[in-house]
Amino acid sequence: SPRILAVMNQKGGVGKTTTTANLAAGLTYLDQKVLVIDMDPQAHLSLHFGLELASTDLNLYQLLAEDEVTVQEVIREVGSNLSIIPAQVNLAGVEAELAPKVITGQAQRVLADKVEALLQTPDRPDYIIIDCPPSLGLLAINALTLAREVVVPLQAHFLALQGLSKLFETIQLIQQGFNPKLRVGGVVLCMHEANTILASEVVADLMNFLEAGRGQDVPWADAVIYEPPIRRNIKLAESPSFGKTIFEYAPHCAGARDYERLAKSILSTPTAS
Amino acid sequence: SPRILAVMNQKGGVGKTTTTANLAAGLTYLDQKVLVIDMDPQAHLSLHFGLELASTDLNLYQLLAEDEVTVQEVIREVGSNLSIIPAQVNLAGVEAELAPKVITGQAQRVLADKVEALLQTPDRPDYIIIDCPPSLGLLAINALTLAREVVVPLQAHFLALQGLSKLFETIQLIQQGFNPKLRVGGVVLCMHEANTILASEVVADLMNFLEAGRGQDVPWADAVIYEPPIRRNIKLAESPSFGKTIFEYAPHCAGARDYERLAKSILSTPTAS
Ligand SMILES: Nc1ncnc2c1ncn2[C@@H]1O[C@H](COP(=O)(O)OP(=O)(O)OP(=O)(O)O)[C@@H](O)[C@H]1O
Ligand SMILES: Nc1ncnc2c1ncn2[C@@H]1O[C@H](COP(=O)(O)OP(=O)(O)OP(=O)(O)O)[C@@H](O)[C@H]1O
Ligand SMILES: [Mg+2]
Ligand SMILES: [Mg+2]
Repeated sequence: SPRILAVMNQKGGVGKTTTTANLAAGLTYLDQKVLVIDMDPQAHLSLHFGLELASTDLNLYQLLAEDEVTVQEVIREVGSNLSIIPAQVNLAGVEAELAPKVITGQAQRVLADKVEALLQTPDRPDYIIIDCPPSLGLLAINALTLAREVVVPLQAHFLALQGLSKLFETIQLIQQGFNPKLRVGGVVLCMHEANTILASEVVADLMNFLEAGRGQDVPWADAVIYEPPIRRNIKLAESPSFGKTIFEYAPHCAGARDYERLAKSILSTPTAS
Repeated sequence: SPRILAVMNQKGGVGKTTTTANLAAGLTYLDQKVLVIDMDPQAHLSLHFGLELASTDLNLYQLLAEDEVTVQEVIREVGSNLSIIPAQVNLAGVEAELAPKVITGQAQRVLADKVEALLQTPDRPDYIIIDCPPSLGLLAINALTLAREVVVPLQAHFLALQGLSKLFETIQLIQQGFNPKLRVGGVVLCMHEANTILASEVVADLMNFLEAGRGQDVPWADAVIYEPPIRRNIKLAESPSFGKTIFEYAPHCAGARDYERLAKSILSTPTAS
């Protein structure tokens, strides 16, 4: 069955969208069929693939807000073996639309109910990767209710672990409440400057934090730090402005090599579930 | 009367907190008396100054949620001529507390009503600088209702201008609705990598964008790009982990020189209002 990854960190600007786009592309180069879902009202993932939608174009908003819209109606092909459920800025209003379902205790399941229809079809994807917004609201909760693994992009700066701790609490609440199979797969070190004292101290603290969870009954008990760290590289910031992933834009740069290796790591470390 | 600056950008991780802390400190070195306000439920500004509060310690939450709490009760000294209204993570719940005032159309004025009491006192600050969260919700609206100038930290990457455009629309709505004197002072280029094509293209687009507003009846008609850009410098990321501003931590590094020059620029470019 498909592996379903939520790429999440409530801290802004840490590399969630860059990781979703390039990890997804990297997996297609390893012959995986990948669907990405843009859960962010900023719609940056969609814009990375050159998709600037009008509010009338079918997108994630209608999929969540309108009962009769199906997942097949909103999916678009964006590359070889790569498709997307795009977002548009009206997604910011979807929480208001879901208010009736909040009252009936169903609002966290809207995405899962729609997407699970896809999981039984013969042309289902091998990977579903969800790009999440920098918040822990209803969109993030929907992502965590559908997902089976959480991948956490993290910039090794001051307060990174404080945010991680809060994120892990939220994941645990969702796992206990709605999604028993949910696990934290691990952390992707993004925009990494390995030769700085700050990064090495934060990584050391992160390793201790994860170590403390080993053997415990917590969803991060098997969480790893994925290899390799993704080095800071301006090409990664440039490629979306051309509507390309790093593999199309600058396939030999350090950013492409790092995300290629990350895709292999993720492929070979299925989350114990 | 005090200059009141809102440091705002709904994009996460672009340098708002780093700019608030170091611009404030830089202004105190120019003999200004500065009050900073931490409007972010993540409370990063407060943590930068070493203030990790319990929910029972008086902070911005009580100032906004409880009618009888005064601004003097929540202000704390953190340096020479530098004080703070700190935040604590319970600030995330304040929007629920303000719901009755939303209904009476007063919820955007809660901060302004409390802080304006301070503006008439003989020991009032020369500058009030508000660190805003990465969102355009009720906390940001309160900041824009109190402020007279908006300072926008911006990372010159893809989609920076899209976010700026949306921010400017929001500022215009608040200016027209609640705060006629509100102006956009300008943009601070943060984490700037001047020798990259991406940065130079985004800055060129930014200059055109601001040029298009000149002479128009818009709050950004006189907005500038402040000099100098703040260069990427790991010392700026390290200093908060020591509870220090850059001037205490590494006073001769490029980050300190850049924020010192920015403080001088802001001091000498009062917003036309
Ligand atoms: N390794 C890297 N090297 C250089 N720039 C990077 C790298 N990773 C990401 N960036 C750039 O940093 C900025 C923030 O990255 P990104 O948008 O992926 O973060 P995010 O966590 O998705 O942000 P948000 O919280 O707003 O959704 C972008 O301009 C992106 O192009
Ligand atoms: N010029 C710089 N050089 C290097 N690192 C920087 C620079 N400016 C900020 N940083 C670091 O980048 C990260 C994000 O900066 P900061 O917290 O100031 O952004 P922010 O806009 O306040 O984020 P948020 O949206 O979460 O409030 C922090 O770890 C900070 O220390
Ligand atoms: Mg993103
Ligand atoms: Mg901040």
